[in-house]
Amino acid sequence: MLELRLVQGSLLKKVLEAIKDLVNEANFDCSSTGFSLQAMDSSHVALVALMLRSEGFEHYRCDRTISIGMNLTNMAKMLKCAGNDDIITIKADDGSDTVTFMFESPSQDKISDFEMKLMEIDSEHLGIPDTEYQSSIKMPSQEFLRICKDLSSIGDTVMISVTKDGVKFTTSGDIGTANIVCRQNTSVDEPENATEIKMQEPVSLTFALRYLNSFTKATPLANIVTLSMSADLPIVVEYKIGDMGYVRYYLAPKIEE
Amino acid sequence: YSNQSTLSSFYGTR
Repeated sequence: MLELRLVQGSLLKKVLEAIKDLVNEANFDCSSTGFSLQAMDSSHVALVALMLRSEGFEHYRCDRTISIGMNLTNMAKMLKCAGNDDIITIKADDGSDTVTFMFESPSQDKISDFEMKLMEIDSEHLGIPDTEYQSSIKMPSQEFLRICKDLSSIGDTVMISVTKDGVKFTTSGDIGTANIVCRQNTSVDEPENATEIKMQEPVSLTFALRYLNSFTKATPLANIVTLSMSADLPIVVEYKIGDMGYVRYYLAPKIEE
Repeated sequence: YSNQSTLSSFYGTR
């Protein structure tokens, strides 16, 4: 028996919007720790890892560790029917082939339930070690979205280079080239407007902009995004979900022929 | 000029 009640239901709506374009169907893993997911896109170039810790739910009951396979497009369709202020409860009985989403309006005058068919999904989990990254950048998530969107109109790939002077985003295409440099700036009024660069080693990696643009669908979840990079490793793009968890994206780099 | 790598070349399955 699984029963998860999330007072801030809009978080779940935003999570689905953040992952459904990258992954069509996925297994959600429920355990006493929390509600999580790890899934790769069909080309195995990008991966999304979601964690919603059990403490973040008003009520969290998960009798045994289970994996429930859902079509994310269909799940997003159902969650779109929840109001932004609604409380969302996810329920699944043991052995059932359906999951129920219940939406309650804040004043309890409207209660809806949507039942969705589950699916059997073969999925492999990648073992991603906890690593110290050579460079990490914290920046406003809106700024990162803007950079990815702007550069996509010029080129298909972006080279992200971190030096002690800042982080440089470079692209080139048929019409020309573009460089955007962001410098460390922590002397701002609001911490969410700061750009913070931590660098042990300079790093320069190239990525497909199409995926980075897809990751920015998570922007409504967090004011700040963290980019972590090491030479010859996938980049990690992390959006924290309050103190409840995170959405992390991993993207394999382009490698010189 | 460059090839797209996949995640399985960096991480093993578990």
